[in-house]
Amino acid sequence: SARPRSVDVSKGVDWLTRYGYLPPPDPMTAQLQTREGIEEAIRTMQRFGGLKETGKLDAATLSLMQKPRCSLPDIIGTSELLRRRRRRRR
Amino acid sequence: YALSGLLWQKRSLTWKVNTYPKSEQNKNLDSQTIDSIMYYALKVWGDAVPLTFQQLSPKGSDTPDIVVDFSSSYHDDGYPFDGAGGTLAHAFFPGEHPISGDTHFDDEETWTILQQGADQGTDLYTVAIHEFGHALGLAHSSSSSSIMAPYYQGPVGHPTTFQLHTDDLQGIQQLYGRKDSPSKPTTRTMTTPALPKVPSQPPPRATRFPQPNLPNRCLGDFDAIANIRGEVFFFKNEFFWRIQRTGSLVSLNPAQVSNFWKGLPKNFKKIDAVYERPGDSKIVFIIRDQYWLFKDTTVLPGYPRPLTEFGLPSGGVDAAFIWAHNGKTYFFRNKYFWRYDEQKRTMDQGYPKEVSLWQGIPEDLDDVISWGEAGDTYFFKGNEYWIQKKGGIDQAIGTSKSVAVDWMRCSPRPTASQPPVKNPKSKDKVCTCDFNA
Repeated sequence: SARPRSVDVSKGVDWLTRYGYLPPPDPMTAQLQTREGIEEAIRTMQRFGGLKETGKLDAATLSLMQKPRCSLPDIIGTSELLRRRRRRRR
Repeated sequence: YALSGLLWQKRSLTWKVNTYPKSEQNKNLDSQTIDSIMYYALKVWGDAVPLTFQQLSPKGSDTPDIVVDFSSSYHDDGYPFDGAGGTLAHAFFPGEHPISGDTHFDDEETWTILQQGADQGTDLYTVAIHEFGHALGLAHSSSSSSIMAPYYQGPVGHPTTFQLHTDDLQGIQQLYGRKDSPSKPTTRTMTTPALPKVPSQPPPRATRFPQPNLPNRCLGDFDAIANIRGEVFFFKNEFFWRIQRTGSLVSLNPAQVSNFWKGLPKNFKKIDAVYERPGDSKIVFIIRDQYWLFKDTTVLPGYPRPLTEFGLPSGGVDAAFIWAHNGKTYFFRNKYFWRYDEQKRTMDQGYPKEVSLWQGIPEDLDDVISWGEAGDTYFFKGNEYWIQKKGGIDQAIGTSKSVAVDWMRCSPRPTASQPPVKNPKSKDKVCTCDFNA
């Protein structure tokens, strides 16, 4: 129930970004990485990894994030799709 | 399964390992082993879909579709490695870009093979299958049973028994279709080294390279010896050693026959005789009452055939060779030999004759070869050999030499001046100690 440490949140966001669950940070559209956005990304990651979908960086989620793995993203093209969406909105 | 949306437009792909592991923890993995693991990992996919994989010579200038590298840290592709743990490997999806299909493994991981030390490292075969899945167009799967799941979950098992999960099978077949004929092999070029032995059972954990049943090269008693294209092959059980024209042994450890000579029965126990046929350079393998004809390292269709086709009586042969002196084929069995004319495809009249005609040569030979520029004849039995100079039959009396020392690079036996050692635990038994035993 404790809040995750800041360092875990930071590492978690980096991890979610690297593997395609979050778009890369963009100073022009920072609102895309809201708390809700991160929670949704965590849920997707948990679903993909077979964990309970809590939307939180809980122990199981942090543990899975530390497992050895392939470098390629799990969600292909997230950043590209989001870029296109942003362009359309503009 | 999930698809990347990319696939190869061709069905015959080439590959090679560009750089091998260099790190201290992976120094036990030689290039032949790495090649072998990559071969088997690609074969998993090649067995499921109509794709073939040809290994290109490491020294060749051709650029293969799939280039395998062992790298560390930043290596100029946007996916830096992070040392032990974390990211293990990655591969690029199919396409026209030069890097498409390329597969990189983190050299700072401790890579293990065949489940040896599986708890101390990462199974290379398992990760290679996964990465080659990417190189063929598959993305990560959310099914934990899938080889394309992103997380490393331990070794998948032995290369001879592993089978793709339905999820992966459907994914790859969605891209390339089903394999109609099982006969399309995953090919290797002649120039690549033979595959090392892959044991059928997981070895004990403490053993890095399993060599449970490897014969001792220093003990002699070879089943067959042959001069093939100027190199001498010594066969014993299901293994062989290879000696180059220069006389150097390619490896102290034997290679598995079936990994190099393709098409012999899987369960053979020993090869009785081998020789290279004059004229067409095809290679004859004789096992008991049958023979197989090879073009290079692959058996030709229609074999085996009965050895009696040569005009030999049933019962097989001990030895066979082409005598450089007259180009005829000689078959030996017990104390007799026969002479065969390959051009006429008939046995010469007046045979069999007694081996004792070759003076100084024992009966029940292991094998015979013509060797060297002069075409001298070498007769092998046990751990000894005798030489008859070009065309001669009477020069070998009392001149036997050691196969172990001269051919197999073993230490010489202790000299006679070293007395046998008496076993202190036994009153009567006397032991001798051999450098090689």
